Amino acid sequence: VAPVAMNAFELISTSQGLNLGTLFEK
Amino acid sequence: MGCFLSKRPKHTAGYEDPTLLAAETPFNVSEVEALYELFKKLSSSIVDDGRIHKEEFQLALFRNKNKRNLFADRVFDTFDVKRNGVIEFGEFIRALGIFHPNAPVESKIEFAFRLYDLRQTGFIEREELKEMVLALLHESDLVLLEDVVETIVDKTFSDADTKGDGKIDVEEWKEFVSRNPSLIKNMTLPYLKDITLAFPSFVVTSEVDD
Repeated sequence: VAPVAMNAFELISTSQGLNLGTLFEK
Repeated sequence: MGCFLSKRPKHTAGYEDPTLLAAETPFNVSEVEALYELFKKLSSSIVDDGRIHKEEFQLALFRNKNKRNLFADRVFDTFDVKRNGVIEFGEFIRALGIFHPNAPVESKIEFAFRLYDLRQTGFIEREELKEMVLALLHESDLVLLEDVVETIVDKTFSDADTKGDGKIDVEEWKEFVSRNPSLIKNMTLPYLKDITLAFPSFVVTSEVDD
C-alpha cells in the first residue's frame, strides 16, 4: 500500500512502542 | 557485609487486593495474581521497589532501557494515572484490563484517544498527528518527503475532523474508529484472554509456598 493512501492512525498503530505484547515475552 | 535475616514482605508498597482489582477489570482473581508475578518481574528489573519505572518499561518493551520512543512514553504516561512517574500495581492491572479481549470497545477507543492526545488538551490536533507520523517514520527508519507526510496527515484529518474545526474531539474519534475498526486492533492483547493458561510460569504458588 502506498503510504500516501494510508490512514495516518493506521500507520501509527504499527509502532513498536504501542505493541504491549512484548511485555509478555520472556 | 551483613546478612538479611528478616523476611522480605510478601507484597510491595502499592500492592492492591486482587479481589478488588478483579471486580473492576475483566480479569479474575487468579489472573490478577498471575499478572502480579509479571508485574514483580518488570518492576524489579532495574530498581527493585515494586513500581515500574520508565526505564524498566523501555527495557521490557525494547530489551533496551535507553531506547526511548514517543509511543512508549505515551503508553507509560497513560498507565501512570497518578502522574507520579511510575506505574503501580493497580495502575498496571487497570490499564492492562483495557487491552483484554473482553473489555468494552468503548474503553479501548477512549484509551487510544488519550494516547494520541499528546498534550492532553482533550483533542487530537493536526500538529500532534503529524508529530506521531514523523515519530513512526523515524522509528521505522523510513524517510518520506515532507509533502507526502503532509498529504497523509491532511487526508486523515479531513476524514476524521468531520466538524472541520481543525481538531479531532472524542466524539469525532469514536465515529472515525467505528468506520475504521482496525485502528484499535492494537488495543487488544489476545494473550490476556486466559493468562493463567497462556503464561503458566507466572502462576506461582506465592500464597502457599512461604
